[in-house]
Amino acid sequence: MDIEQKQEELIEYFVKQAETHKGASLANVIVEATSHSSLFAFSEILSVPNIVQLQGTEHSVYLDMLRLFAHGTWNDYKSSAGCLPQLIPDQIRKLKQLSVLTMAEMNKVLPYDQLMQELDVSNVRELEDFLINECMYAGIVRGKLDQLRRCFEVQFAAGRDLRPEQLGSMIQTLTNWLATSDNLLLSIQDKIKWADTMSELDKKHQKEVEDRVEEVKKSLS
Amino acid sequence: EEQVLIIREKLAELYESEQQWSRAAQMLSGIDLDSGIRMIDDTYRLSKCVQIARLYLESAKFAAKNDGSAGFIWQDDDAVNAEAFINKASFLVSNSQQEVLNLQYKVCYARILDLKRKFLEAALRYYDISQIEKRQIGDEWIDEEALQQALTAAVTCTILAAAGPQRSRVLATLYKDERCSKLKIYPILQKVYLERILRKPEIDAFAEELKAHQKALLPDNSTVLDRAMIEHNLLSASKLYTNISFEELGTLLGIAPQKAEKIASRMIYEDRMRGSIDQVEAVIHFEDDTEELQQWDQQIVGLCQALNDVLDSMAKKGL
Amino acid sequence: ENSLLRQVSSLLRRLPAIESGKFQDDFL
Repeated sequence: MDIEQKQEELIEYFVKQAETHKGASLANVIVEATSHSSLFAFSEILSVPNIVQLQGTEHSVYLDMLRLFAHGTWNDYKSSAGCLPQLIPDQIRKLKQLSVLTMAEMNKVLPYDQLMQELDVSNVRELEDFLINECMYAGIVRGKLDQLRRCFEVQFAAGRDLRPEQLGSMIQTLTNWLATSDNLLLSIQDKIKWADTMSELDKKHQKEVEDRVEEVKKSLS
Repeated sequence: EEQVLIIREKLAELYESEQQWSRAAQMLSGIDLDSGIRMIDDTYRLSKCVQIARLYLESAKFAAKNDGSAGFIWQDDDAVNAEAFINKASFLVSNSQQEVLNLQYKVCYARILDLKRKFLEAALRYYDISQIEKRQIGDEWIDEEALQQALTAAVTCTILAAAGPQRSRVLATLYKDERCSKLKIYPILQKVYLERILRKPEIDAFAEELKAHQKALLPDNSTVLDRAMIEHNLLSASKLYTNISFEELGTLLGIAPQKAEKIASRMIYEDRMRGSIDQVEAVIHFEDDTEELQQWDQQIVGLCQALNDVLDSMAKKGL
Repeated sequence: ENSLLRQVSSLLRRLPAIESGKFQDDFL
């Protein structure tokens, strides 16, 4: 069962929680959601009116926290730690998991050095244990660890919440893919036509040769 | 002979009541089951063979509890004798209509295979026993607890069996049997089936549930469990890594790099793992079972599947 | 539909389907 199906129920649960809570208890809902080990998507919760109304109130830092989990990375948190609530270990782990997903959005081959810098990890063993236990075994990425080339080759990565500005490039990629697929289908059809034509010509040539053989036989006899 | 038989059975009964299993078994072993003088029917022969094998097994189990703690493997005569009598019973059981006796034979046979560390064969027999539908055979009641024990024994033996394709098939059968999800041992079955690396705390918790002979030492001073777990983790690592240094592999498996290399080379040689070892660089290169072009096909299939899932989701949402 | 967008985003990242050096040789 892929990650989206797994977290669908969780999203519904936290959206309902957000709709029925206000103020300080809403902040708790946000902390609970950003700590839950199986939740990696926060856009739906972010769009609940009660959450949006936190803006400008004494709890707006929790709205900022939720936005960080929807689109930010561990480095983003570190650079603005002063104006965000202290994260608990479960939140830190999740933000680092989400950071791996963000890196996987840009590249399919993630260098260890970049991963270690991004995740604040000091050695290969610790990095690989994180990628194995918290990412691959959590089902958010699939891939292979290459120690010789010191990189992590990503075969699959769960999608993070999209920022509005990402839509354009996504549509562009889909358009390119569609065009490539159409061209591929066209060239396959051309190949099929070419093959048919060639086989017709071969058959015709073969027939001519056989007729010629017959003629020669007759003339000999 | 008749009188001798009666005395032997009486003496065996007394030894059994004093839990002197081996002596009770030896007493019954003296009965000449192939005597030409007296007519002995096959059912009697079968029941005696099974009874003797069970007594030897009890004795072997009892000995393991004591010797096992000394940490030395024991090629116990009891296990050998038990197997000898269960093999005799094998020729008789196919014609037997005695359901109780047949069940006792099956349990005995599974336990002997387990004792002799033929874990995969033992697992298949335990699993067969766990699938018994009848809840009463003769005047014996088969309760859920007994079936669960047989199922747990099947899972345990499969986990202890040497990693490889056959074990994977049995693991898949057990993992898909929803009765297993209720077993205490299920979490480790799941991880083993999903080919996930097992960490030391999980292995120690699993070791708590093992029988003495399953914790006995092998000639190379490692235990059956150690070997099974290291091989499993090595296979699991081969699914995660393109290549890994033996230094790191040793750390990951919790063993010395040299030992990791030795076990890896044996598994590659026995064709239970695909890969190659570069001793100069002290690195192992894991190979995928599937060729690159097939991997390409698989990735494309996965991609199209994911695309279909998106389209299905859109259809479901009326988009 | 955020969930759909996430799925599409994840799907697009699976392209190209494979790009290892060994694959290029085998493919050629």
